[in-house]
Amino acid sequence: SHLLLVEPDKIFAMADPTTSDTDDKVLTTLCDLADRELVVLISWAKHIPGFSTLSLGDQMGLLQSAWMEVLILGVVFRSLPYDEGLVYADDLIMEREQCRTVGLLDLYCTLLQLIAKYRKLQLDKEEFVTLKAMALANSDSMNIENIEAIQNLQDILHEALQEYEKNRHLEDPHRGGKLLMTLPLLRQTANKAVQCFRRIMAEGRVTMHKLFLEMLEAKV
Amino acid sequence: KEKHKILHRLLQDST
Repeated sequence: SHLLLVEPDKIFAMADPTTSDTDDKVLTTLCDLADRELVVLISWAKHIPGFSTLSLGDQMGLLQSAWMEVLILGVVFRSLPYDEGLVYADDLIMEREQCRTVGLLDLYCTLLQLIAKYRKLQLDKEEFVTLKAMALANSDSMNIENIEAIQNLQDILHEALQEYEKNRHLEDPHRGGKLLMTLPLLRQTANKAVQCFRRIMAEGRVTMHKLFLEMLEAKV
Repeated sequence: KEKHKILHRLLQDST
């Protein structure tokens, strides 16, 4: 219930209305959206019980490793009601053809696979917010100082998920496990997304904001 | 940490 309360408000893509819709403009809009979402994501992380008591270094380590997984879970959850469209924001829904023309077809296909998994499970909002926090706590960052504190954070979240499933989804005793077993594909998808945006960054096709660039460069 | 100064600053922000 705490995670539901601290869930951030919707963010809109707000594409620049003064320029025409080129491929690079779509990418610029997407990168700008990601940059603004990152600011929100960092402040959201601080509201996860136990996160703010970690050392600053460990907070940075978790965010630098897991930020794309958290962003992707958001896209995936928003896209659940849509057939074959990626809801990057309510005003930026991308379908196959548009993803193909901007060079994000590969990412689109992986995202659809992930969306299909969660759709089959009928992922609900409580599970979505818990999985997001788990993705952050379970980032497997190489630069963690206090492993015990991170383990404690993971245990608290795991317990919350188990408790929720025990009360709300009695019909399937394996549901919690099924949800956790989606995390490898989430990581794989996030790695693919980071590679895509690094490529776009290297090509110099779009101007990226500093925080997005910083996070892309931090994720080795 | 110098390389990640925006993240560092945002984490230290109290808001």
